[in-house]
Amino acid sequence: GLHAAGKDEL
Amino acid sequence: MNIFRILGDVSHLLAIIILLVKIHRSKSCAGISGKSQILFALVFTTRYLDLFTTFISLYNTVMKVIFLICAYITVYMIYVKFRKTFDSENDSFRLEFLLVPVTGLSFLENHSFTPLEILWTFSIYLESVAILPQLFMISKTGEAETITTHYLFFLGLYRALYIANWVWRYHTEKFYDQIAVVSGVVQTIFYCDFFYLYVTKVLKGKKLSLP
Repeated sequence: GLHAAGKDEL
Repeated sequence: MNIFRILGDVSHLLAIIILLVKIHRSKSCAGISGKSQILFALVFTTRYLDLFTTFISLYNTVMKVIFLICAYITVYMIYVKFRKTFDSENDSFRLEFLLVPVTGLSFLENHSFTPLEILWTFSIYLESVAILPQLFMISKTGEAETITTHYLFFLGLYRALYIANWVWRYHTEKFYDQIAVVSGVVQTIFYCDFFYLYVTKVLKGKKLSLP
């Protein structure tokens, strides 16, 4: 999902 | 990965290293809030649990591991190795005032009601306020060593660069994470007053002292 991509940030 | 993101991560790493070098060289953690450092260790621990579940990239894994190790070394330096130099008297911010609302909010406002996601949300909210015990300590003692202000400057710069990174990602990928962005903006606001003092005092060669 859209928010899952946020996890690539530290 | 854009330039703001990379510079943000480098700035974050630099801040953490500056703090470790300061403590190591002076053999003292005077003026450093152990409570803020405990909160940062908690932030990294609850956020990087996905190290066990998903592989994103080598860069991502290596940076997460470095941040975790550095956070725990810092806490160890303050509470074990250089405990005698730790100014616990002035590190008197009440952590429950941060932990209770942050825990409550992470259960109420998250992307999905699963343990990992709630812990990730908790870490995002907690990071936004984790520096408050440190800023509280400086306002209480009315001063900070110059090296401590460099630490805070790079930590604040990392937050500001992450905002630029989100603006960039929104325009190029139509990507944004509301929880991260709102918390990130709140967090950056906490540094504004400090940035002002840093530019008007520290960069002009004066020590940061409050009237």
